[in-house]
Amino acid sequence: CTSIIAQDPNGHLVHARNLDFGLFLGWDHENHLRKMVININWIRTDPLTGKKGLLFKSNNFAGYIGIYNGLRPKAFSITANERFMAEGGYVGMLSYLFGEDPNGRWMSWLTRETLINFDNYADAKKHLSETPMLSPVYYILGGVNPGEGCIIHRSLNGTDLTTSLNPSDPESWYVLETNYDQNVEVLFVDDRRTPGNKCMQKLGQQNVNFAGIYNVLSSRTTLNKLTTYTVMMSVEDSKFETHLQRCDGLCWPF
Amino acid sequence: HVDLPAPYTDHCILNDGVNKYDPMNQFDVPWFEVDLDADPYHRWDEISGIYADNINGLLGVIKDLILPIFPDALPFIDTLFADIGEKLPNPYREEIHGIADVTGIPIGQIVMYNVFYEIFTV
Repeated sequence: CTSIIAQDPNGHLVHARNLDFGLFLGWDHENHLRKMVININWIRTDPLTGKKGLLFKSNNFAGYIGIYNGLRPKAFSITANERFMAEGGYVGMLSYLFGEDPNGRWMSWLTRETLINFDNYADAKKHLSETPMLSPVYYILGGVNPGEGCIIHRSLNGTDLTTSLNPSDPESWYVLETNYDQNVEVLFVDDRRTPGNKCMQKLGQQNVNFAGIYNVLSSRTTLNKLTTYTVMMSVEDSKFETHLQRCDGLCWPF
Repeated sequence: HVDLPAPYTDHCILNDGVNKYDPMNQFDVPWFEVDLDADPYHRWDEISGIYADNINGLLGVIKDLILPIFPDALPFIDTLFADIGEKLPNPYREEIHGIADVTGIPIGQIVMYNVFYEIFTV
């Protein structure tokens, strides 16, 4: 997967991601996965006004109740990228199964409860950073105000590293996360970071918008055989678009 | 960074002046509503009904992957993940039960599908 949060010269944020899924599983992305991609408007009655309305948006695979990507209007957006650690999800699952970690959250349900319960970037960041969970993950969190964008490197009981947008630094107008810690080198056969960064530099901050970021995420090897869809989000104007993706021809397998 | 060999070499389409973004393509993906005021057991009825065959097909692929190696694994998977399912907090437990009942798929397999991220990190 590849997630990007970028800020244009006027402080507007775009949050986007490619979902790459199914390595070694032999799934037919055309018939098994792409046909199951859906968008959801999550609605609820506001306890203050008594009016039913939109709480947040997400996309899902049908039948999957957790959330990998979501946007709460005027508040924040989240994407989750897989993080591989020795103490991985199976440790959390076993702890949960044997009752040793009954309060640990399943990854995609922590995303969902954050979207339900919090209405601003700071509170969402704190919740995603500090809540015990059952598997490591990278949470990429974007806000509505300039400079609100970060990558939270989660392990089971804490946050190992957080890297953020820094609008005062001319080189830090975007953050890009694949499936590696920001402070380590990527595996050379799985390097989507370098081509992603090169393409973002080619794009330039002045061209940050849905079209620009979509074209970055449609470039090899950020786009690869596993890429199922691209989602693009703008918290400021509540825009949420899911585009089915495919890398035809000779593309790198992951 | 090591460049991949041709024809897999990294390539930024912005160098070609190409624009692949078409906002109309977003409408290839349907929208649904999930009502958080509704009974969790019934929240996913519409989606589960429409996509029952697709979910079943997807789980079939996982079974096809596992069963040739572990022919007797299915009852174990059904039991193990059904047990996990009973320990899950609400509203998730009720939602998963509802999806299993509407689709007719064993509860353990719907649980497995829904905790796939945690399994996949192995």
